[in-house]
Amino acid sequence: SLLQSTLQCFFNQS
Amino acid sequence: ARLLHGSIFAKVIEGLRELVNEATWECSGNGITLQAMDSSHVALVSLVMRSEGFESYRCDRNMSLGISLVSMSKVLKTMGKDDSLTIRVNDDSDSIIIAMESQNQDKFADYELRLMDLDSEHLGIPDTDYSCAIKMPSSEFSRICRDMSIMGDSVLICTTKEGVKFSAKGDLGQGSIRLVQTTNIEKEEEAVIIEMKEAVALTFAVRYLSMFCKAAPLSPQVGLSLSEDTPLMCEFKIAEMGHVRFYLAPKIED
Repeated sequence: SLLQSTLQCFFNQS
Repeated sequence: ARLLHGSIFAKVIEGLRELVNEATWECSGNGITLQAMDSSHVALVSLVMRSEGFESYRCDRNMSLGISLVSMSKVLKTMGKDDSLTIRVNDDSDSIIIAMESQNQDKFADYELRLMDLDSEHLGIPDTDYSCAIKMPSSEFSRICRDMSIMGDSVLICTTKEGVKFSAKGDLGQGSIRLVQTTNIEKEEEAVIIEMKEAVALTFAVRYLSMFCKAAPLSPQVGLSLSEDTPLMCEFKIAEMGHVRFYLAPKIED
C-alpha cells in the first residue's frame, strides 16, 4: 500500500 | 501596492485560501512573497509577486504580515470586476487596508483587516532539475483532477515520450486519461508540451491537486514538474509579475 509522505521528508527546515 | 486590475489579486487569494487559511506575507522592496504549508504538512504554496508587476509599489522597511486568507477572500469578493485595488499597511499598524476603486472613479471602498500573529514554519526548497516538465491548459488539468476523483483518492501520473497518463482506481473500478503531446502548436495556450529526461511514475492525492486547481483562473497554462521520489511542483504564472507554485509530497511505498 502507499503512504502519504510529508514535505519535511524532502525539504529542510530553514 | 496598487494593481489596476484588482481581480488578479482576488484570483491569487482564491487560489490559496482553501489550502492555507492563513499565512504570513513577507513584504520587501522587491515585492511580496509568501510560503505556507497546509495543516497536514503534505502540500506547500510559494507565492511571488514582484514589485515591478504592480502599477505602483513602495515598501520602506521589510514587514511580515499575518493575514487570514479566508477573511481577505470575503473582502475581495465585494470588489467589482474592473476595480483597481490598493493594499496598504501603515507603520506600527495592526491592520491592513484594502482599498477598491471603480474604473470610472465613482465608487471607493475601504476595508481594514486585523493582522494576526502567526507561527510560520519555513522550508528550504532546493533547486531541482526535474525529470519531466509538462505544460498543459490549466482548464484541462482541473478537469482531469475532477474526473479522476470519481474513481479514487489517488492519481498515478506516468509520463512517456508520447504523452502523459493520469490514472485512478478505487472501489468502483478504474479510469485513466491520456494526453498526447501537441505536435502542431497553433495556440500556445491550448498546447500540451512534455519535456522529458526520464520517464516518471508518481502517485499523488487528488484532493490536493484539486485544491491547486483553484489557482487555475490565474493562468491559461499550468506547469507540472516531476521527478521520482520528489514532491510535484505545480506552477501557475501570474502574468508578468510572478507565480504561484504548489508542492505536493508523493505517496510512497509502505
